[in-house]
Amino acid sequence: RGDIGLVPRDVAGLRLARRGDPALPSRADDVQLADSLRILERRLLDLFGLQRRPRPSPNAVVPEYMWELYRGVRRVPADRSHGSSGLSVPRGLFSNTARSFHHEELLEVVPPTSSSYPGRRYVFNMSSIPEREVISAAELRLYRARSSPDHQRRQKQQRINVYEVMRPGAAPDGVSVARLLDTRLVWTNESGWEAFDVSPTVLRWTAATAHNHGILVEVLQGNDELTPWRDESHNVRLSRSLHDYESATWAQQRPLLVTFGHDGRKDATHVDRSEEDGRTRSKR
Amino acid sequence: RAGKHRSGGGGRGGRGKGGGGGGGRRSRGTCNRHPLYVDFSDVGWNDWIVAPPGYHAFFCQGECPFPLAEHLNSTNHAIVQTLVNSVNPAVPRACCVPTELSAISLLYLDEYDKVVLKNYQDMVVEGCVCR
Repeated sequence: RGDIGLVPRDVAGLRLARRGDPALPSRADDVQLADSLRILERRLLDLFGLQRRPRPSPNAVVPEYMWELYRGVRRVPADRSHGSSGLSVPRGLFSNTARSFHHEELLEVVPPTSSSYPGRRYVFNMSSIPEREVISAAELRLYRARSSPDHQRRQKQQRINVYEVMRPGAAPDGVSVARLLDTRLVWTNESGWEAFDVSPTVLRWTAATAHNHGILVEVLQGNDELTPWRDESHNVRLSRSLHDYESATWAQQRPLLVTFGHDGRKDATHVDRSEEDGRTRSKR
Repeated sequence: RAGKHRSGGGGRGGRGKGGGGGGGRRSRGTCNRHPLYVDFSDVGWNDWIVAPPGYHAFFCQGECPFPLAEHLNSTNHAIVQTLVNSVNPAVPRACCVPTELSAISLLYLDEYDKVVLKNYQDMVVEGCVCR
């Protein structure tokens, strides 16, 4: 707790209770116990593959998708506090590790208000992935909110293109050269998440064979017209809206990059194996 | 019933709570699985481990008496060792150890505030045998 980490409450409380009671352990015993517990904590963290104990900030947000993955792997039914988002565990992708990343908003290149260019560039800091971790797949997840009723009458198609930024530039979106990674045609009257395969790019970033200049996302009308940024029909949640009073909503709907892989240790497991274990437990 | 079994050497960082080691009509003290619940909040790790709040790890404890019961699924060597022990106590009995273990999944925030889902192998004892 706090500075003493793994030391349990009763050990901390022992120091107070020890006053004037010779039957209780001496201060030397107390210090020895605390040292032992610190060693124990270090070994446990090593077992979990962590170099030091995480100290998460109070603003840290757990994306709903990660909850969904967790429930999928464990076969835990969705509870009310974390309602199902209708996502499924991507079979075959999850070896034993999944990591999620939000883009660095400070590095986001926002086109000028007057610009009609529909692209937006995101930079994801992926330096927290350990070197020994082997990435098998990565996907960029974008949320689309259903259009307003007025716009639903004029049902439209949108095309979402996802690019790897090969060279940054002076264009409104900060991109000079980009390479198309994935594309999809979607209807504007439907809500939900769209997953785009960005595996080749993330593999090259994590292997340090390419610079991470970010990912460019653009939304086009079905007939390939450019969608103005300030158009009310713009329903793909690419950026924080000025009218978005609930920051919690943006935290759960903002673009999310997820990597799947193996931590490089022995005894890789597979999601199917976990599910089998879950069945065994429930039978008993 | 959970309170009767103390975790012994395997109980560091956890405490006995709930769960069942099974056993039913098996004689008391025979090699068996016992409850051991590791509660992350007890060790102050619930600030970075998002889920689960803890897990049932279990542990193996008990005697491996002669003759070894069939459900203990012992090895031939364990049977021989137990047999020798029955005539010469200087030779120890076979050991009660886990043979089947399963994985748990942890959802946690790492040192960089990134959310990680990870599977850890061999964290839960599923079965104990005399070996």
